[in-house]
Amino acid sequence: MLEARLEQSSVLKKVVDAIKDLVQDCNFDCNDSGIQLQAMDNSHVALVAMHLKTEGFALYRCDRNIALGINLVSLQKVLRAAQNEDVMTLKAEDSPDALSLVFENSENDRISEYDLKLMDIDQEHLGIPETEYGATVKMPSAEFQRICRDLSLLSESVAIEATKEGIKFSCTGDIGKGAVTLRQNPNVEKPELGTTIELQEPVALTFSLKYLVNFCKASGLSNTVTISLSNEVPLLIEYEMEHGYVRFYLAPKIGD
Amino acid sequence: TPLQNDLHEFFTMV
Repeated sequence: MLEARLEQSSVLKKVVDAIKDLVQDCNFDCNDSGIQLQAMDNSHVALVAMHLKTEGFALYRCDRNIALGINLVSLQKVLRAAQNEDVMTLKAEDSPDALSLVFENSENDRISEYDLKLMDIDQEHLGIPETEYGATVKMPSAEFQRICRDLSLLSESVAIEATKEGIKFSCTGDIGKGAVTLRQNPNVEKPELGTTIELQEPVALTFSLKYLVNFCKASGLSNTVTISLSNEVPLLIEYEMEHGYVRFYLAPKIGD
Repeated sequence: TPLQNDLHEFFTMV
C-alpha cells in the first residue's frame, strides 16, 4: 500500500496547477523512489515529467509499485479543499480504485477526508535519452514567464537563439515584431535573480509560444528555471523543487 | 507558420 505525507499541501497543489492544462488524465506512478508522472499532451508536441522524491515527504511508505490513474481536473477539485499549510496524507491500497486524501491543519483541530475515484489509464511511456545540450540557461522563472507572455501577444512562435552574445527570444507577427536578449549576469548575493548561460555551441530553434506560456504556470514551484537547448532536439524546461522537479519537453518547429 | 514536430520523432516508446 501507499502512505505518503506532505508537510505542506501547497507542493502538490502547485504541481497539479502547473500541468493540468497540458494533460488531463495521467498515472501517478508510486514506487520506492517517490511519486513520478510522465505524460504527453494530446497533440504529442509536449511532454511533462514530474518527480516528488521520497525525501520530500514527512512519511513515505510504498511496498510495491502502484499506478494511480488520475483525472487532474477531478484531483484539483479535491485539492481545493486543502489549505496551503495543511499537512496532506495520501493513501491507496495495492490495486486501488480510489485515492484517499486527508488534510489536517497545523492546529490539529480540523481533519478533512476525501476519496478520489481512480481510473485505468493505458499510458505510453517514452524513453528520454541523456542529452548533452548545446546551451543551458538558468534564469529567474518570473522573467522567463514575462518574456513568453509578452511575445505571445505578438506571435504564435518564438525563435530562440543562444550565442556567445547571450540568449535571444524573437518573434514576428501581424502587428509587428519583438525581441528580448538576455546577457549572462550572475548575481553573487542572490543567485536566483541572476542569469547564467553555458554555451557549448550556438543554437537556433523555433517553438510554439502557446506551449511555453503553458509551461510557465509552473513558475510558482521555483524562483529559477533552467532552459536546455540543442539544435534539432526538443527543448527542456526544468523547474527544480527542493526534493523533486517538474520538467517539460517541447518539440521544435521545422522550417517554413 | 513553421510546421510542428511530433515528440515521437525524438523519443522512443519504452
